[in-house]
Amino acid sequence: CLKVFLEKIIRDAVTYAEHARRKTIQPVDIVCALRKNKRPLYGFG
Amino acid sequence: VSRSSKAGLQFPVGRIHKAMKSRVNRGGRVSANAAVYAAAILEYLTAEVLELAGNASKDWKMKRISPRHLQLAIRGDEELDTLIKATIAGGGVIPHI
Amino acid sequence: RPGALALREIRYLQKTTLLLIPRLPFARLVREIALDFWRDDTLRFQADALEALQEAAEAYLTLLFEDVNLCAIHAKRVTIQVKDVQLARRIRG
Repeated sequence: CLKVFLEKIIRDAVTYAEHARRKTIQPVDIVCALRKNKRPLYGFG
Repeated sequence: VSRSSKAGLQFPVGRIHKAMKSRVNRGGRVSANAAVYAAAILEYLTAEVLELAGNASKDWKMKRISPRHLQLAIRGDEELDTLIKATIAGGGVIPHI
Repeated sequence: RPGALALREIRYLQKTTLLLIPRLPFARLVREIALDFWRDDTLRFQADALEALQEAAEAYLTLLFEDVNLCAIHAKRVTIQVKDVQLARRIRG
């Protein structure tokens, strides 16, 4: 379950970072990926 | 005179109006009334959450509201629990066996 | 008595808000999974990003295991089995 969850979130986070032409994943990428997967996270901007 | 003080609110009506206009389809039109109502609703919900979180932090004799207090306040109130589905970082869970 | 230590652990962990998975193993797991989506291993993670991911992952697993626990108890068992996890995820859709 954890692997499936992380694959979904990391795939979207990497896509957001690639779109911003960055090679470093920032918290904003994770927060956007989580919101896209209907799991909003508060506390990281 | 700010629109907030005209409406007797603490939340910024003008700022919310501008945010709504930018969020609605680019350059969309948002009535001034809608901005006042939105500010009033946001203020009520914020007051509700802060009231409950303040009670939680007072129970722990702390002067500062932590994410844990917010989590306890939100998950402890049925309506807020259904309204706020988000994960609160550093919130933990409600003690329950 | 059997279960007394488990209940004490549950009460202690439900009172705290700290992250339960050690950071470095979690970071290794995240990098391993990220390799599937990135051409080479030049991808980097800000520490805060890993922390956000870990917060979300642990919150997801915690809520999932709460439902799994209920499934096992519903089957009058005290042992969590694969089918409990599958049932919990199936019912959630």
